[in-house]
Amino acid sequence: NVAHGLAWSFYLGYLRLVLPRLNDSIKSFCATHQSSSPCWGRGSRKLLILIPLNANISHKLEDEDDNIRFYDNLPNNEIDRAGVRGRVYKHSVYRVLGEDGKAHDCVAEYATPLLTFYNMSQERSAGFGEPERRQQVLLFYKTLQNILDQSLECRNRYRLILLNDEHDDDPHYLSKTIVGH
Amino acid sequence: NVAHGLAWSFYLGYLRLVLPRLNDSIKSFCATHQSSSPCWGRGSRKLLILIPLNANISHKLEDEDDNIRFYDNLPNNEIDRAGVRGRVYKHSVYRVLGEDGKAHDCVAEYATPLLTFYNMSQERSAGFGEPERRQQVLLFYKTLQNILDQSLECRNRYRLILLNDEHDDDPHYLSKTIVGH
Ligand SMILES: Nc1nc(=O)c2ncn([C@@H]3O[C@@H]4COP(=O)(O)O[C@H]5[C@@H](O)[C@H](n6cnc7c(N)ncnc76)O[C@@H]5COP(=O)(O)O[C@@H]3[C@@H]4O)c2[nH]1
Repeated sequence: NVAHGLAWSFYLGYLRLVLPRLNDSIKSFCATHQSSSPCWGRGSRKLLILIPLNANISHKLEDEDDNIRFYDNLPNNEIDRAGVRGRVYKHSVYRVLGEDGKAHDCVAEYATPLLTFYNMSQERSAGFGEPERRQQVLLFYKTLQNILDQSLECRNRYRLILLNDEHDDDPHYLSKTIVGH
Repeated sequence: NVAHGLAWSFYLGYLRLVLPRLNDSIKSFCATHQSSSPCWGRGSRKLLILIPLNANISHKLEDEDDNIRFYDNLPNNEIDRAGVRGRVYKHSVYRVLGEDGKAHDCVAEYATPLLTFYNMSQERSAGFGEPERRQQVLLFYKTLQNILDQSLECRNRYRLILLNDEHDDDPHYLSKTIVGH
């Protein structure tokens, strides 16, 4: 099953590399982003990993919810990986308007392997249809949860946010959910 | 099985995005790298994707073979992906000394999913041991071959190079193999 391998790949090839460095990245981001409002005044310093059950992924969070604005990127992390010199790992910072009317800074992104689930379900030769896709997303979420629970390097540096598509009628579902974490 | 999902992920999340742009990247690299020797005088303009059967991946090709030198990186490609703004995709250019004594330029890298196979075989809770790892690498190679054979966007822009570990005693096996392609 695809979910098991992609959950391990997402942990071993990404989260395990980037989560230990996240707090330092946020610190140096704040050093270069002094403005009228305090840097990261409100908002979690964890990586918010969005997992929509229907695998419908946007490339820009503000396309999903106009209470979300792209702010800037964290500084690049460059790591030599498998022959690629200085492969770049980075995260985007978003400013999210909460129901309290205040802005919350956060580092948020969709779990990239969900794009693979979505695209595989569109390719006939991949042998992976829409009905099993939702099941596989749920299995991916549970497997990833188990892996991260056992990971000392990643402890307390992330939140897995499962997004239910029953709320698709609420234009501010995503911002409300993010602020709730 | 893990190989099927990782082969599709490698194609849908990477090769399908980067291979169509590869030739243009090499052109603009040559425009900025005029030197005494002609740019890309000898050497393939395809992405050489190295697949060692034993999943033993180096992060720097020159660590494997001293007839290989890192030259420079191709220009960055920036693509908005799943909430990460301007995610960077790049490749490294290597100068490889052939048995003819001449330098060949090439864009080469290991198939990164093999790192997942290797790391999973080291984690007891992943349920993936060393004996099945070799089998899964071979299945990854065959699945990827089939996917790429059917891909119009990627046609003629890559070479899959399966590396057998029976040649581990030859310190120039990698450079000879690369020049052969
Ligand atoms: N958000 C996010 N930002 C990143 O920088 C990143 N890098 C990896 N990942 C995800 O982690 C997992 C492990 O990555 P790995 O490198 O082993 O496989 C990668 C790798 O083999 C190849 N690939 C993707 N991007 C690059 C890249 N920039 N350079 C080389 N190879 C790449 O294609 C596979 C699938 O990539 P994604 O489908 O984007 O998701 C990956 C994957 O689910 C990322 N996710």
